[in-house]
Amino acid sequence: PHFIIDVPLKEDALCFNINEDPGVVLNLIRDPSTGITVNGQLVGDKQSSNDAGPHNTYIGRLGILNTQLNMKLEITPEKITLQNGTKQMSFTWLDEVTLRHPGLTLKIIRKKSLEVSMGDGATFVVVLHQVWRKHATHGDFLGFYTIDSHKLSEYTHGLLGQFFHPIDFSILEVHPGSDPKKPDATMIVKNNQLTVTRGWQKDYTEDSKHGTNVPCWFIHNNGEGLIDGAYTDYVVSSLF
Amino acid sequence: IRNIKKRNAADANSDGIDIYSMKVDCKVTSRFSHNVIMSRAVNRANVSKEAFFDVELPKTAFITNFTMTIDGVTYSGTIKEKEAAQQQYQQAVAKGQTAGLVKASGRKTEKFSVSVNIAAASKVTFELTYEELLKRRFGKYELFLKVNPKQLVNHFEIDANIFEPQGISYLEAEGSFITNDLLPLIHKSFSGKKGHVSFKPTIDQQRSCQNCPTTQLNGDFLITYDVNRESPGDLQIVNGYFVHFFAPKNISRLSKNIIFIIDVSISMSGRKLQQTKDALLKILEDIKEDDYLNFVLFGDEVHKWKDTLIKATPENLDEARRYVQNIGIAGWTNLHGGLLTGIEMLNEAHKNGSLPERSASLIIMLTDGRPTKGERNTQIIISDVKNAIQGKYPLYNLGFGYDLDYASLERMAADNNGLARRIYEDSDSALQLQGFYDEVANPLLTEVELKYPENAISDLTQNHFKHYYDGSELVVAGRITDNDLNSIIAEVKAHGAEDNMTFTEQADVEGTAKGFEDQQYIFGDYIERLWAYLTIQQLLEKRNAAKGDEKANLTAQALELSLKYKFVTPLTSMIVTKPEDNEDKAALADKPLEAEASASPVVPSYSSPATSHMYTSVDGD
Repeated sequence: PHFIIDVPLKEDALCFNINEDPGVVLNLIRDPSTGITVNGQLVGDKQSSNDAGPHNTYIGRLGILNTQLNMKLEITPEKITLQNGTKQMSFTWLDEVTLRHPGLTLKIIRKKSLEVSMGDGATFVVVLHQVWRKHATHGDFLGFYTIDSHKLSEYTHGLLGQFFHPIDFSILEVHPGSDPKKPDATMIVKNNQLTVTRGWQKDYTEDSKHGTNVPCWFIHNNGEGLIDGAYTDYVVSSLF
Repeated sequence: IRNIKKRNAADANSDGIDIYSMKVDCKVTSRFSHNVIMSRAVNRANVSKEAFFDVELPKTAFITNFTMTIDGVTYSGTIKEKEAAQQQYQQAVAKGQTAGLVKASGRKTEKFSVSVNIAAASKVTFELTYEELLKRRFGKYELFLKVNPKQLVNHFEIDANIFEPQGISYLEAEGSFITNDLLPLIHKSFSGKKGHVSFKPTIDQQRSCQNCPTTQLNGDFLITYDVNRESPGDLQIVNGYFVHFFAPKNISRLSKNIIFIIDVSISMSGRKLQQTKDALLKILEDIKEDDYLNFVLFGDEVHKWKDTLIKATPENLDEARRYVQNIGIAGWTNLHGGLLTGIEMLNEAHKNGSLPERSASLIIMLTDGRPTKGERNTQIIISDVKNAIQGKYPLYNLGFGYDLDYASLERMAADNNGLARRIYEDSDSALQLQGFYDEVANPLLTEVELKYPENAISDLTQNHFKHYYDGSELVVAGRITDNDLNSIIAEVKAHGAEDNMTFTEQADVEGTAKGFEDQQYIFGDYIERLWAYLTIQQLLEKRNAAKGDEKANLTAQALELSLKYKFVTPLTSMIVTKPEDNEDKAALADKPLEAEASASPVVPSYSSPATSHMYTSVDGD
């Protein structure tokens, strides 16, 4: 999956890919203060069509946990399951639902996206990417977007969560890259010196079919140097 | 070494696929290794399951065969020209039935992976074969095997047989995962021309702890050996092909004149520069007093430590150490300026006779990036460097990290009798740098020319080498065209430390045949395959540096040989057809390239983002 990090201070964005095997669960957000955790499990293509390069993997399952509200939300391209204490509710992406619970609002836009807000915490948007059922290689997957991330605490971490705090970077030495359309540069970020590439990634919140190009500085090697530690530090054993 | 893997190693047997046998069978004859990895598995579940076969093999190896046998039916890989294979592959892609099989993995390896669905109670046997010419470094040959079965295996075995006509002088085997308990299970023996290594742990000995369901077999298994060197070389003839191994010993070392050209652009700051300094300081400890050296640093500007190469006296080395410790970062990457300054300095020193008459000159460049200052067009840089060096000294390019134009570094080094090497960004980068220096630290001969009777041979591999370094070996192979030829004489001419040297070596067909009598280790046409392997490798290297018709010719030659000898090289692919749900599906095994050719430079530019609103997010295209 590709990660897009909005850096409002710079009016710019950073992006990186995480290439891991299907089945691996990554911690995206962990806020010990609000008790909110978001994990995503990777899925691959139906067939691993290109072993010469990195495997294409996507977020295939999302788990949103709020320990304070004792609530779990599991989202897959097939269904949405909300567990509130001992109660469980299931929805499909064919449902058009607005659910208002104490501390939780869940809104499903049929076959397109869902929006979930938890208490005073941030709002998350999950985009459904549906692929033609008979597509040879690709399967359905999900996109995950955070809105109002400042509502999470300063202790928030995770592959996305660590970037909810202000982050600064400098770009030096912009020079031609291997792709004529994508120059390379040296980036100084978190006291690291990285070679980055100017590129684009898609934001699907507006147009869930075609997406909108977001220009960004691409950090190679699974975000190495940009993220705290290594991406493998964010691998967790299960969705919840 | 290989394994059929479960999706999750932790619950090794939970998915019902049981690997009951794995064998790695290596046969080495005269440095040429032929390796067969066989894995047998059974589906003990009552529904069909996917069995995985993952093998890591050395990057320098060529896959030659792969078969998959399911319930007695064998599906074999077919090696085809890449384009033809791709066409077949594309058709299969359109049907959603394909998978690439090989990808670059670690520093030394590439990974071959395949999976197949097998019915309940069915058995599958995977068998992969690859071949490799073992290269002598630091006085030894190394057979590298990656071991990672991911589950306990009833019959696990590594079995290596080595046959060296010169006689084996020592043999060692070790594994990164070998504990004190496993150590006695490595059996190694050698006598005369034969060496044998085996490792066969029982299922209990494989356990990572007592009663654990997980295996401790995970890591590198290395077999190292060397041969006796009673004469400077060894010439062998079998079935109309010959191979000549040349590695003389007891020769005085030449003094060397070495210029280190170091990238100090901003991207080198921090750990990279520190590791470079650490390595240079260590190298300075090892430099001999009769050597000459200098440093050229390039960032925005080019800085020379001294105007000329200076002798490595203790005082000068002290000063060099202080200089290295104070190296700082200096902006952009003026690679062209740095290289030409170093080359001109060496040219000037040779011209004015300030260097020892009998000495070896070499240039080592270390860079982590692409040129961003001065001349940035890599074609012009390559051409300027070649014109400046004019074949006089080898250029070794060390590429630090991944974000560089490694293909151009390779081409530049190949053009100038040197080679490119990657320095992987890791905690041991300084050791990697030192390791490379150690390889070229002791030149013994320069301008080494290996000659054979011209009218009796053809298709000779590279036979002129700029330098011969202690601990290495020069290998030349060729085809004998004279059917009546019973013997062959090789003459080697080279410049040594004291005078010019000539070595001769003679071999006769009967003599070689006698040497190989009763050797079960020999896999038939090994010299012919060794010749083909070496020829393909050299054609591919030349091809990297060639253009136009020359490139097309080299490609055609390398392709023809790859197909004839069934090697998966960068020009060929292996198509594996496998049964899935009663339909045949294709998969493709390619040789990953170390570096793709780079695009021509463009003026740097980038657009500002659309900032209407953005979210920190994770998604896929």
